[in-house]
Amino acid sequence: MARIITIANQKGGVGKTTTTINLSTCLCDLNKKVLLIDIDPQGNTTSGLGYSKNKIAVSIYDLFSDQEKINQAILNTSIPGLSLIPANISLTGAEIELVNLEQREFRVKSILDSLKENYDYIFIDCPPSLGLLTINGLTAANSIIIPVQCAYYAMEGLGQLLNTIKLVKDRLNRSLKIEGILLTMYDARTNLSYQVAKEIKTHFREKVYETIIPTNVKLAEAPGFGKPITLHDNQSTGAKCYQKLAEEVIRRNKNG
Amino acid sequence: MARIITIANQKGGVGKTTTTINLSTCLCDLNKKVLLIDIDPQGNTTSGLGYSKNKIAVSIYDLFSDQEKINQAILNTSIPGLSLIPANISLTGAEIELVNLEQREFRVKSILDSLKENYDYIFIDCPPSLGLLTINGLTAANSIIIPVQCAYYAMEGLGQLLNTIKLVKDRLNRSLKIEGILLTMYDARTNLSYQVAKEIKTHFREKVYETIIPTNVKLAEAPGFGKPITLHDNQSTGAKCYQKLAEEVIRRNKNG
Ligand SMILES: Nc1ncnc2c1ncn2[C@@H]1O[C@H](COP(=O)(O)OP(=O)(O)OP(=O)(O)O)[C@@H](O)[C@H]1O
Ligand SMILES: Nc1ncnc2c1ncn2[C@@H]1O[C@H](COP(=O)(O)OP(=O)(O)OP(=O)(O)O)[C@@H](O)[C@H]1O
Ligand SMILES: [Mg+2]
Ligand SMILES: [Mg+2]
Repeated sequence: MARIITIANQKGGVGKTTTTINLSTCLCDLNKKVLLIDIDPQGNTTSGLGYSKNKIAVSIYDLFSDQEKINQAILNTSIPGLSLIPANISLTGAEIELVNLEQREFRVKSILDSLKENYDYIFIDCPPSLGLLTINGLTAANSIIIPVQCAYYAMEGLGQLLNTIKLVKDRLNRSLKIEGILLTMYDARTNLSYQVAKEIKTHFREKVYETIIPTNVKLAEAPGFGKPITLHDNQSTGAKCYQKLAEEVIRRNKNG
Repeated sequence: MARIITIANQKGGVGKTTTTINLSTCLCDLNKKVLLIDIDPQGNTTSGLGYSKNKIAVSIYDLFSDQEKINQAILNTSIPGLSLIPANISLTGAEIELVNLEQREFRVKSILDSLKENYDYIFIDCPPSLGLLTINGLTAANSIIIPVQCAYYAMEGLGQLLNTIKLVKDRLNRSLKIEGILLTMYDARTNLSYQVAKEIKTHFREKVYETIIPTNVKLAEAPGFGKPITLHDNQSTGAKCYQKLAEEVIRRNKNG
């Protein structure tokens, strides 16, 4: 039975997509079977794995109204063990359309319920907002990984995110937990990164992953080639840190 | 009569808020009178100027339903000539609430129509999405400044943004123009920044500002002190580049 983990933070550009793609790839390298769900209208997980959003026949949006097509939607990627349900441009209007629909917060959950048996992990990449798409991601998940860029605004926004998690937990998904907080874009040359990391660790203690993702241009280059970091540059610090993170995620899950 | 400029890009973390705060401050240093409007539920423009979102009495959200309070909403900042209509946490639910309201795309425009006479520039800081709040920002504006981080995903998202601008121009705001495209977080040490900047300049030509904003940690530190860059570190490259940008924005406006 898959562990469903949503990657969310309403602050933009903190490394949600980069973590979704590279953590899942490194879990596959450790023989896990992983499914990715892209519910961000930007479709960066989809394009970061080399797919053109304009050429997607069946996307997660189509499944909101017709689950029959689930098997057509699942794409195999160049990474053994990694599959994807992509996003495409039609997702842009989804938040407005979902507002007046029945079960509007449970659309993603009802799609994943029929898939859980086939994977070890299912990751959901969320858009930078606390709207209905992210709420769907939180409602469908067992737990959430929160990437936090080592900068002021990303730290400031955590309060609002934690409030939303609590609301979802109280009303829509009782079992939602925080899987972990991941510090990203850490720049060892700046005092700012040091201060933010220190404050997050003091506040969230053992919830913060020991693995910290440094700023590494290879991570920013990789999506331009439609590849995860391990295929773009396996010797880079970016690749090594996501490999370490994958091991830490497995270790934490074993210990329950 | 104010020129109303919206700062928008659905890609997260590209420098929308940083540009809103620092460009407007530098315009005030050049004796312009500027009003900022924060329509991002994150409220980063509001907190980046030193205001606590929890203590805001009247926000832009309150004005959607009651314009009588406009004068209570306008806050003076520590920068002479710079005023702010802040965001607060109640804006989070606004996108869902706006969906079923009359004139849902024109709420911000109708607020600004009564204020245009009092300022030289009005800037609107948008959330990282193409939802109803950003549509409100595009509908209220004369033109748009598009910050583009020098990285792959930010470049890839421009097509979707330009499509949305065209839709707004055709259906909601005929006079909407592109004020300019601003390259941000340029890191001269990386080939990626060089490649992205080259591609954007080739594609958008004279629409791209000559001024490029480099990666500069002082820009990321400043919001932690609730100050624009010119008050945090006036000698930094970040401050100098935004001062140059302010001069370029004025020059371009003079030439029409
Ligand atoms: N550790 C890193 N070092 C350098 N660049 C990074 C790193 N992580 C991510 N990036 C780059 O920074 C930008 C933001 O990352 P990413 O797009 O993954 O964030 P996001 O939270 O998914 O953004 P959005 O909020 O728009 O969905 C991207 O261009 C990405 O390639
Ligand atoms: N030129 C720069 N150099 C270094 N850091 C920067 C620069 N510009 C912005 N930043 C930092 O990068 C992060 C993203 O910038 P900012 O929040 O302004 O982007 P945004 O587009 O407004 O994000 P969002 O999509 O969440 O609204 C912030 O922590 C900011 O302080
Ligand atoms: Mg993303
Ligand atoms: Mg912002």
